[in-house]
Amino acid sequence: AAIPAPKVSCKNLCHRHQLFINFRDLGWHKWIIAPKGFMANYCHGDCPFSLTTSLNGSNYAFMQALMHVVDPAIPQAVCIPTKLSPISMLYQDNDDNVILRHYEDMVVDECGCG
Amino acid sequence: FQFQEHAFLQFLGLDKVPSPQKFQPVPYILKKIFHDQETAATIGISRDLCYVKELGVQGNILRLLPDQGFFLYSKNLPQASPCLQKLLYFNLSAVKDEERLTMAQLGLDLGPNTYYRLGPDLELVLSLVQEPHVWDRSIPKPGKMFVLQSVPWPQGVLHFNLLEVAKDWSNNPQKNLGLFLEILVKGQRDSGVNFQLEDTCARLRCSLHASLLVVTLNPKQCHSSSRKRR
Repeated sequence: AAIPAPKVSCKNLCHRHQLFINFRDLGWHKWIIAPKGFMANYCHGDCPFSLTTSLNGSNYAFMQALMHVVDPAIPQAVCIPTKLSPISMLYQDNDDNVILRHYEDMVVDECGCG
Repeated sequence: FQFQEHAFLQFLGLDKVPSPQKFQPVPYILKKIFHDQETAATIGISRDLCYVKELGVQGNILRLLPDQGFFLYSKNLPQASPCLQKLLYFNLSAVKDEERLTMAQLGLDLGPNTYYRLGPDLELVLSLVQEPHVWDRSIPKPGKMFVLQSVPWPQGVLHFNLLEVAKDWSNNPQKNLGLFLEILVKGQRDSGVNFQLEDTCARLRCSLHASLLVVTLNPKQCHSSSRKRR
């Protein structure tokens, strides 16, 4: 008979939390031409052993979660970004120059146990 | 909720919050590059952030520098002097030492592309200013000329490649004394009616807009693409 998995509510499990920073809230809309804001998503949540294989986890995370079960002093696998995307910013500096810059790995698209 | 503003500004490569007096016009090409990159990121297409596909050059920072020069007025009679004389100056101090210049394109916007009021053909002369401007001399002593071009007017935006000049200015800032632009109306010396020439030149002075599009590659943020190819 299947061992009943501990009742862990989904919201505590590792997943992406969305957070949008509106540049107007910071008064930066006066010099940032585009975009209007920035997706400051973050990863947070538990990586219990029973779910490491399904939580988009790495093999290493599976082993670490297994070791944590054997010896709780070993920390659990952690919830980290597994897919990131860049952003571009179009803004004006104090010399009236219009600047376009690309920043890689700025937005968290997916999270997993690593 | 104290936002660590200074840290984030430094991350953006800024030392303090910019407080521009007015927004500069954003040229179509920068808007296109911005939207292309945003679209690619949204649909999950990964693009090389260190190559500007729309311009065909390597780089991850694009800057549009406004002209900070001024018009010069000759003391001669209108027929005997060019229609327009302007000192063009671009402040390159925003380009950090570690950045590598990959493009410097001068844009001269002569005004809208309207053909309902065809103006006369123009002759454009662009030369490097190699000596500081002396105030009692009406025009700077022009140095090496690198553009002599006649264009039908109105023409819209003319582009000139200034990469070697900008590299020299970036390496030796004291050499950056600007450019000397002269625009003559072709055949202006034999045009009999003054006010037409005056009116044409006044219209040109109003509509002329100069800017320098500079693309640089920051090696700390862009590892050499050859390594990626390997």
